[in-house]
Amino acid sequence: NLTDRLQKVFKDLRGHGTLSEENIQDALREVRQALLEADVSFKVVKDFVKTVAERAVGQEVVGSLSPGQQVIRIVHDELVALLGGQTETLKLDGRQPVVIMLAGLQGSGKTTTAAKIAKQLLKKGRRPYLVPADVYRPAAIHQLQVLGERIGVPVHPSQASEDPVAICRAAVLAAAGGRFDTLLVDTAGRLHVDATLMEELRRIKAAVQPAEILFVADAMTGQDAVTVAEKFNADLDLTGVILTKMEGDARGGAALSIKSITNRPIKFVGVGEDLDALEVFHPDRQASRILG
Amino acid sequence: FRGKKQIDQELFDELEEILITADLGVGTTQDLLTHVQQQVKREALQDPAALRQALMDRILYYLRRPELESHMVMPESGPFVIMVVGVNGVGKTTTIGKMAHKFKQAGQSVLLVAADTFRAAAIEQLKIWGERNAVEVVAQKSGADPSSVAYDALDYARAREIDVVIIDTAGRLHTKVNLMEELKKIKRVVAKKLETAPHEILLVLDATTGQNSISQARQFHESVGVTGLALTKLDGTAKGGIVVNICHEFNMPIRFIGIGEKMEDLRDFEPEEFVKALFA
Ligand SMILES: Nc1nc2c(ncn2[C@@H]2O[C@H](COP(=O)(O)OP(=O)(O)OP(=O)(O)O)[C@@H](O)[C@H]2O)c(=O)[nH]1
Ligand SMILES: Nc1nc2c(ncn2[C@@H]2O[C@H](COP(=O)(O)OP(=O)(O)OP(=O)(O)O)[C@@H](O)[C@H]2O)c(=O)[nH]1
Ligand SMILES: [Mg+2]
Ligand SMILES: [Mg+2]
Repeated sequence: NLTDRLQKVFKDLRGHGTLSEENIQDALREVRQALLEADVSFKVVKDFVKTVAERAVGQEVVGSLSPGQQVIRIVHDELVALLGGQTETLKLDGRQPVVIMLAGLQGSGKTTTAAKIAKQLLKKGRRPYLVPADVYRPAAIHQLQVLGERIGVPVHPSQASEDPVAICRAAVLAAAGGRFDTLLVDTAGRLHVDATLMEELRRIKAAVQPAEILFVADAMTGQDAVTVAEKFNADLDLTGVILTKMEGDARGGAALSIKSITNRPIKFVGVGEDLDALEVFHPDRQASRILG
Repeated sequence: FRGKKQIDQELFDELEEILITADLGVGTTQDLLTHVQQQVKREALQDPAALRQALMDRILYYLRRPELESHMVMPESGPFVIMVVGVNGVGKTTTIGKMAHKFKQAGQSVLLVAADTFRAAAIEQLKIWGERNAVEVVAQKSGADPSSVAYDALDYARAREIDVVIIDTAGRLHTKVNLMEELKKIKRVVAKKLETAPHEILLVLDATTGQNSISQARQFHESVGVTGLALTKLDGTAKGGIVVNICHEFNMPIRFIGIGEKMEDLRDFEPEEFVKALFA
C-alpha cells in the first residue's frame, strides 16, 4: 500500500533533515500512482500532487514520524480538507413543500436513493411524496411505486405517456395545503452530452424550483467523473452529491474528482440495496479508502 | 501529438494522459508506453505518427489475442443458453433486450428468463423488453428462487425448441459472498438441466466504471467463469479503456458494446474502431 511504498522511498532519510525537492519527487510519484489507481481524475491528481509538494517541501523531518508517514499525513489531511470539512445535511427549512430533485447518469442509483431518502424523512416525522418523473425506462414508474409501497410513502400517480415537467407540476399541486412537505423527484438517467434531456432537467428545475438538486453518482466511476459532474453542475447548479454502491471495494476516487470540480458537498453515501442503506458522508473515511 | 514534430518526453506525457483518462489504468499505460519506447529506440522511429501507430498496434494486440477470436457457437441441438451477470445498474436487462432483437433479426427464436426476482419491478422491466421484441418471458413471482425460474425456463425452451435462452440475473456486487453463491447455484441448476449450459456467461461492464471493473471481472470469473464481456454506455464520454487490461489479463472476448438505450443500440465489438476511439 501507499505507506509501504513511501517507507521505501524514504528509507535513507532519517532523523534530522528536511523534506527536499529531490527526495520528495519519488514520494510524489507514488502518491500520484496511488490516486490514479483509485480512479481520481488525471487533472485532479495533477493539481493535488502540486499542492502536496508545496506543503511538504521544506518541512523538518520530525523525530516521531518517519518521512513517509509525514508525507502520508500531509496527503491525508489535504484529502480530508478537499472532500469537505463538515457533514452537510439536506436543506429542509425553506418554503414548503420542499422539493428535492435527483439527477445523474443511467443506472447510478437515483430511484433507489429517492426511496431511501423518503424513508429517512418519514422517520424524522416529515410527510414525503415520491414523484416518478422517469417516463423513458421500462417499468421505472412501477419501480418507484413498489418502493413507495414498501416504505409506506405515497407515490404521485404518473404514466409513461406524460411529460416529466407536467408530472412534477401536478405533484407540487397535489402537495398543496400541507398534505406533503417534501417532494422527491426521481428523474430518468441521462447522458450529460444529451442536449435534449439536459434541457428537460433545466425545465423541471424551472417548474418546481427545488431546494436541493442532488447529483447521484456511482462510487466506482472512473476518469469520466470529472467531465460528467462538471456538465451536470454547469446545467443545474447542483446543491449536493450522493455517491452510491460504496459498500463495494471501489476505492472511490470519483469522490475527490466530483468534489473538486463542482465544489458541492457530498451529502450521503449509498451502502447497499435495502432502503435503510443510506449514510452520512465521512471525508476522513473516504480519504483513507482512496489512499488504499 | 497533432502537429507535433518530434518524438520527445512531452509527446510521451501527452500519450500517457490520453491513455489514463481513457481508463486504461496507470499500470497498463506504463507497460504500453515502455513497450513502444523500446520500439522507438530499436527502430529509430522519428515520426510521432509512427509512434502513435505503434501504440495503437500494441493495444490491438492486447485486445485480440488468438484465443479471443472465439465466437459464440450454436450447439448442435437444444437451446443456446446465455446467462447475463454483473454488478448493479450496468445495463444487463437492457442489453438482454437488445440481444433479443439481434437474435430475432437473425431468424432465431428467443426466450427471456426473469431470474432477477429481487429488485423492484425487475420482472416487469424484462417483460416490456419481451413485448418490444415479441419474445416470450418466463417468470415467477417476485421473491421466487432464481434457480427455479431458470430451471423451469429450460424445460419450456426444450418443449418449444427455442434457439436462444437468455437469463437475466439480479445486479450484485462481486464482494458479496452470499450473492455470488446464489449465482453459482443458478449456474449449477442450469447445468443439471442441460449438461452443456450455460454456453455463455456474459459479464456486463459499464464503460463509465474505472479500475473496479478489473476486480469485478476477477471475482465473477472466479465464481462462475466468464466467457464473454459486454461493454455498455459507450455513447457517453467514457472510453472503457479498462477492457484493454481485462482482455489481456483474463483472456475474455468482448462480444458486444452498448451505445444507447434502444433495442438497436448494440454493436459487435470492433477492436480497431475501439482503439481509434481511445485517441479521438
Ligand atoms: N450495492 C448497491 N446497489 C445499489 C445502491 N444503490 C442502488 N443500487 C442498485 O443499483 C441498481 C440501479 O439502481 P436504480 O435506482 O434503478 O438506478 P437509477 O439511477 O434510478 O437508474 P436509471 O433510472 O436507469 O438511470 C439497482 O440494482 C439498485 O438496487 C447501493 O448503494 N449499493
Ligand atoms: N446511454 C446508455 N444507457 C444504457 C446502456 N445500457 C443500459 N443503459 C441504461 O442504464 C440503466 C440501467 O440499465 P439496466 O438494464 O436496468 O441495468 P441492470 O444491470 O439490469 O441493472 P440491475 O438489474 O438493477 O442491476 C437504464 O437506464 C438503461 O436504459 C447504453 O449502452 N447506453
Ligand atoms: Mg431510475
Ligand atoms: Mg436488471
